[in-house]
Amino acid sequence: GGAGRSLDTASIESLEETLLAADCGVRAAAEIAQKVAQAFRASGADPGDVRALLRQEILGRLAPPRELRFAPSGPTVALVVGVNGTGKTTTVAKLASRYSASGKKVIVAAADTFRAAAVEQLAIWCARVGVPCVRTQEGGDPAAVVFDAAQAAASRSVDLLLVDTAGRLHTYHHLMQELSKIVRVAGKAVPGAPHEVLLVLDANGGQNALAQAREFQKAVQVTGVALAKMDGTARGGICVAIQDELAIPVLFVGTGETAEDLAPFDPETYVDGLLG
Amino acid sequence: ALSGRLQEIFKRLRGQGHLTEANVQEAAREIRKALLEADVHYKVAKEFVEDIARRAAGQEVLSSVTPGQQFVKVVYDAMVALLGPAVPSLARAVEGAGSPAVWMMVGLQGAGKTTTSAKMAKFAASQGQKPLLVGADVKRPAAIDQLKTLGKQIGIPVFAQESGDPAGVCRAALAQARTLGCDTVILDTAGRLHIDAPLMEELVRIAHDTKPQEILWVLDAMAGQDVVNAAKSFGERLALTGIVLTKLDGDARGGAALSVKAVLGKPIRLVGTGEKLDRFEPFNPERIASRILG
Ligand SMILES: Nc1nc2c(ncn2[C@@H]2O[C@H](COP(=O)(O)OP(=O)(O)OP(=O)(O)O)[C@@H](O)[C@H]2O)c(=O)[nH]1
Ligand SMILES: Nc1nc2c(ncn2[C@@H]2O[C@H](COP(=O)(O)OP(=O)(O)OP(=O)(O)O)[C@@H](O)[C@H]2O)c(=O)[nH]1
Ligand SMILES: [Mg+2]
Ligand SMILES: [Mg+2]
Repeated sequence: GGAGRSLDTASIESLEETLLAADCGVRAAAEIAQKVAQAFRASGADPGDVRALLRQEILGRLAPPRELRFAPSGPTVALVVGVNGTGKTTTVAKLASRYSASGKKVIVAAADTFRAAAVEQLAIWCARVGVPCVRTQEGGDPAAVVFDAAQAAASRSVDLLLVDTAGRLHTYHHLMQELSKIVRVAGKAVPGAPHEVLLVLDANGGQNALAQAREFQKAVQVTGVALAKMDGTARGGICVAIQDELAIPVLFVGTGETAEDLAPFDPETYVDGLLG
Repeated sequence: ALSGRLQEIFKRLRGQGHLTEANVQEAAREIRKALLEADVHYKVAKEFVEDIARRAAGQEVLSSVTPGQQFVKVVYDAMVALLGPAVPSLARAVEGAGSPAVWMMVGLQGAGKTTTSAKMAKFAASQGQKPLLVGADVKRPAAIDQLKTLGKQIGIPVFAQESGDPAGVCRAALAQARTLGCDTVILDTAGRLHIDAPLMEELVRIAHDTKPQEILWVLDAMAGQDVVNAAKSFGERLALTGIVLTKLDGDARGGAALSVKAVLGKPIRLVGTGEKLDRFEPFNPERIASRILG
């Protein structure tokens, strides 16, 4: 080839459609396609190299994977949050399983005191995984559960306290305030807590996931995303925009409905999935 | 908002006789962008916009409205036509037939099937029906507990068996319905992936054994592009009779509803607008059209 050759409109549109189909969102799809067109022009690549350029462009935007960041001393508190039905409770079970298996002393707090049988669902998971589940009576104050659990974690030399919270739409101000209160209360019981706030996103979701990330970020400091249901055909492309705009990285990927179905985020696998 | 952008494009048309090709193309781009931002599937958006461009090109500009307003109306009407008509009332048991009406709830994980089943039961009871809720999800931890708790809240009986296969539970539920004199049986099935062959087969078996009058695909309003693939697969395996949209109390534009409707050709029946069991209403195509168009 030769530098200066351009991608035609149809090729750029095709790039955009690939990204749109993967739920990258309108803005990111257009921006990434334009960046690839520029890179193509500058590098003198062959049309056959476009996919490689696209891959590079997206990989360049993603953060390398990391485990949960553990506190230097005392219990690490990880809050799990998100809108309704995304997979929070199941993700808590998976995290409990993962970190127990790696030798950590783990306990779980059942802070969804609202939804029918939410505590029972989590209690069953905890029994299966073999970790204690701190709970209170139904309809109780979720912040009180978190406070009790955090105190228990501190006094029992627990390494990791995972907190399951109720699903909540970010459009409900009072529910977002409840979450902020949970964060404050956790910090009172354990200085520095919560050390992690994981936003669980449903890979089937569309661009509203970006709005979810923005709003949850405003209410609490989201430290990472757990992208659930990636064993389906949805690709969760909105996480690229979430990284770009909010600097929130994907830490884990949910790949099924058992306690073992959690993988650390792998940018290469993720991008291969986006490009189909 | 889209209507504002379209008004801008056509502002310059005042006094002209008809919408020009250039204006229509510019407007088409704006509409496509709005639809994609609303999570409408990109192929559905493309087709919809091409259809609009055909309808609008050369159309006489009505003297009573501005071209922009007229164009907005063309788009809105086309969207309402595609989304509708609303077919809210669910099939009831035939008088004297001796067998209950069976409504089967299916869909991806976490869409809102269990909550919606309870909402439908509450509504049916308010209409003088005698519903029976069936916990056909024997897999998810405390799924039966969840349905039983909801059933208790609204005074509706729940049939379940802690173990056993879902088809067997559903068959036994029909017998129980007759014993209890229930005229409506609502089957709450487990969420599942459309690519999980054995689980899709399980749904086919349940449908075969219970002959539902309604098979409703439950769709989360926040869903994105890929959901049409799931909808298509479910639609290929089951004789779906409708779509139920959930979580409309959020701020997702809900474009997936348009895509799924376009692809399945089945009516959207009902919508969920909250977690409480009274947050539930018939589908209104006008309201959803406005929401999608932004
Ligand atoms: N296929 C698949 N299903 C999942 C995954 N994670 C969760 N699920 C399923 O999604 C459904 C909802 O999961 P939950 O863990 O109850 O979700 P949640 O966010 O806690 O829901 P709420 O508390 O009601 O807001 C269940 O049927 C889970 O089994 C995943 O990675 N893959
Ligand atoms: N805000 C809101 N939440 C809803 C609505 N419908 C259901 N939910 C919530 O969404 C979550 C999932 O609902 P479920 O009824 O458990 O979903 P499901 O489809 O039965 O889930 P699986 O059985 O695991 O596939 C719960 O937290 C519900 O309270 C709705 O219309 N609005
Ligand atoms: Mg939960
Ligand atoms: Mg359910």
